[in-house]
Amino acid sequence: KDKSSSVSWKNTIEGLIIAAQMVAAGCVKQSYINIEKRKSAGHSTEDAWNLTSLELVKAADAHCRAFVIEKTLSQMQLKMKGLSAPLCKVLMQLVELYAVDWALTHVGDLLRYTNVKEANIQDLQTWMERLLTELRPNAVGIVDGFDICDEILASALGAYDGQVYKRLFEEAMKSPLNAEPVNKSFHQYLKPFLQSNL
Amino acid sequence: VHPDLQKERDKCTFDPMELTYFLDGGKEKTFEKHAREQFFLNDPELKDTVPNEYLSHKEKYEVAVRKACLITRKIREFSEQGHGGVDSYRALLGATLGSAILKDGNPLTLHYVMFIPTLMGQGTVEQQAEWIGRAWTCSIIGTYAQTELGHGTFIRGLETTATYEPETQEFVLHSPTQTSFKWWPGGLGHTANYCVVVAQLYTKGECHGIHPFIVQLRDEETHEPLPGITIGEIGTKLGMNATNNGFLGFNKVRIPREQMLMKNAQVLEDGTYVKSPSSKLTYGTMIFVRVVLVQDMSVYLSKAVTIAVRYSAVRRQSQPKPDEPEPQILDYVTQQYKLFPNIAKCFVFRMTSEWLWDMYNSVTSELESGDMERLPELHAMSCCLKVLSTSDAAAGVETCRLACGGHGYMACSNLPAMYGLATAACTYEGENTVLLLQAARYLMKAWVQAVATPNELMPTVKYLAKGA
Repeated sequence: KDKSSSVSWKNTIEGLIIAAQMVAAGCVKQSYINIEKRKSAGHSTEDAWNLTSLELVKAADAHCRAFVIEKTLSQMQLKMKGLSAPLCKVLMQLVELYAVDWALTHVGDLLRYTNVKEANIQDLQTWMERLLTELRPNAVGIVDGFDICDEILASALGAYDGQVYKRLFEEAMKSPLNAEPVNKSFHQYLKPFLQSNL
Repeated sequence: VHPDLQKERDKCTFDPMELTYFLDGGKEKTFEKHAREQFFLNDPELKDTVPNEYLSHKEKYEVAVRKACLITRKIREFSEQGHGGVDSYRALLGATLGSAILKDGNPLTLHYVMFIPTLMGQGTVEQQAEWIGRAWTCSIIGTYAQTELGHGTFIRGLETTATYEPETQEFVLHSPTQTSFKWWPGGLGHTANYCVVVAQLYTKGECHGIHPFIVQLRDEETHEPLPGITIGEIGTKLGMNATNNGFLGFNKVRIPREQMLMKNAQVLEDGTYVKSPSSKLTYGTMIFVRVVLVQDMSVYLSKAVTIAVRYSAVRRQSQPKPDEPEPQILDYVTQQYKLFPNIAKCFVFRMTSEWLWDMYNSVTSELESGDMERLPELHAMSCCLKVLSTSDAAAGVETCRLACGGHGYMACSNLPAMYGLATAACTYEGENTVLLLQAARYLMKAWVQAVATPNELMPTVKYLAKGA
């Protein structure tokens, strides 16, 4: 729970946004405190900044992650109006997945800057695994929805028809080395080498 | 269609076409996109006879220049047929059509993405009238040279000098050291004949910091470098080997006073320096490029996950249950975890880039009326989003490559080339760690404000008030 607003973050993306903001605010605050501490200990402003720069980088990253989660949700909610229910569901699953994945890769920060407990982390893990399972049947449909044609993908592995092995073989045949059955290096180097009886 | 892939499509719970229309911004936009793709991709002149990877470095460049010129002509042709010009430029210079036709980069990209926008953003009305028309019709090809061999993101450290001489009303551009040579700009090597050069301005014996100048580099007829100009290409790189990144040095090269871009700061005929109303007014071009970058990163990642997901539906591996066939690798949770969060990121970057674009437009119009209040906030957010999108896209493409095992390592998977393009963006337009530290500077100021005057915080940092 966010103490000031009594919003429970458990299993809601809005809650994760609050958690991300608490982490970002915590990182920013900690960086500020540490710069001030170092300055008080006699370091110049520039040195205090440099000595705190690992935390500063982390603070900027945390700020951006919190912003991105919040903005993606609000933009998505705004743009989803008029879309079919099945598509809306998938889009929300994806936004949730981004947020939950962020939370699980920042467990240390959550424990440090919010009041989550070990049990909450397990909830997050379960939540993410559920999302993976729910997204599984639609994975190909989603990437088809990106509508990237084969010429733009330019990949033997990703063509719409899925004929991966056929295309890999076709690409192998384009190697200039396959233009002749015996490369001239055989006569120049390999043959004398093979016959040299080392 | 491979039966495994068909089965996947049969069980999808939504209509992928609806998603396409949603992402493209409507049915009409999708039709327009398809028309554009057909127009460019069906041209035999733009198809490769030999895969790019088998060409020499020189051949890659020559093919790229040929295609880049042809693409530009075709964009005009396409526009004349009544199709949107801006969308075509965007698609042909960016990560969609552009990187399909020019897999290793386009030597003309900076002409459109940096040279012309800089003239528009930092030139006076007279300068715009003189240069933009010529640039737009490609009578001249330009690039943008800021970074030097010895200095990258820290632009105050640039060493190239532009010293004004009132008696001749000329600037003398000079590279005092080897480290002051311009280093990296795309198209600079052998393509551009003009360039916006960023140099330390000296007038009346005083340094006024960095300012932009338009400099002719090569003869418009022969393309020979002009006297005093040392120019060339920097050599092979991890990726983008056709973008023709170059180096540039000046040995007391003279340019007329009118070729300093003077929309903001000015040098009068007698050498008097007139300061810009704000040192931050030059952020505009930089932020515009970052918006484009975030959009491109979303496209690269979308391409990578499309490849890896389709491959994972077809590829089968191991036999966990006896007497049952090998499962599709997409059924392994570890594989899902490699792919699905990256699919999510494609949407995240798309949504945030749309927000950034809207904010860029509103702050730019506020700037026109002299209101600069939100500029630092926009700058900080554009720094952060550039970092996040490029680092996540590079890592995401690499994860997709790993998800495709040894086949992902093949150049024909297109994942290695895509990684080269995505990871390059972590470095150019501001190295990522440096940008995060710039954003952190804004956050430290915001924190002080959050404690003192929390009601005055800008929207993106409002949440700090609670923590304070």
